Amino acid sequence: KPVSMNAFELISRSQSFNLENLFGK
Amino acid sequence: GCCDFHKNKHHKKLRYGFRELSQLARESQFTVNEVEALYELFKKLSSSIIDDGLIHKEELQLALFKSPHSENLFLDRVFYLFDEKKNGVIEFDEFVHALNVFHPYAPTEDKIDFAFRLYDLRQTGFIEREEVKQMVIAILLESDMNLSDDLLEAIIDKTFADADADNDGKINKEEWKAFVLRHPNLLKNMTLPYLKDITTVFPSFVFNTEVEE
Repeated sequence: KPVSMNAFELISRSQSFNLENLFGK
Repeated sequence: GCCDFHKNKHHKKLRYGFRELSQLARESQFTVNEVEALYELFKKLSSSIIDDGLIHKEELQLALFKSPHSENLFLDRVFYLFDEKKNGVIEFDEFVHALNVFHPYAPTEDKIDFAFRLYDLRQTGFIEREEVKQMVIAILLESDMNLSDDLLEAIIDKTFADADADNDGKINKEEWKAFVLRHPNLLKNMTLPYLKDITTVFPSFVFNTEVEE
């Protein structure tokens, strides 16, 4: 249900807005 | 002699001694051992393409997206924010300063501020509607998700109805702060739980440690 979601929720959940990969995990 | 040293300055990798490491520990959430473990990570990242002790944008890209060459909005912003001196490379002290914001124990205020600067793509001091739209479109493209323009506009309308308190079409710092405090899950990507256990993630620091803690 995308409309119940706010845009920043989409952004912050996205894999590309995440630094976790830095650790090579 | 003295001149050889200067000649080699740009090719010589910076060595971080106890003084520099403990200075970095003092100005961050990290202990000296944790800074040393971060240095192991830094060495790995900064030598992946050019072994010069500096993280170039392609190296950050390679680490984050497994490919040195795809365009990525987020990468550009992260690199820009990490590169405090704006000289096109990330040095170790800059690396520690930036990751410090992502520490689980870092002040929420710092995370709010970093996220604001991250999303303020054009650095106008506001997160504008167009910027939000650009980020959402970028994410949709990457994840092969399809959303009609109407639906996308509806999501952005709803977001701004919630975040843009003074209704001027852009989100200022104060509005951002209030908005994020109402929706703390939006800061989730500003915390890297690994940083709390960085010495176990990079145990090889013990071979180079300057201090036993």
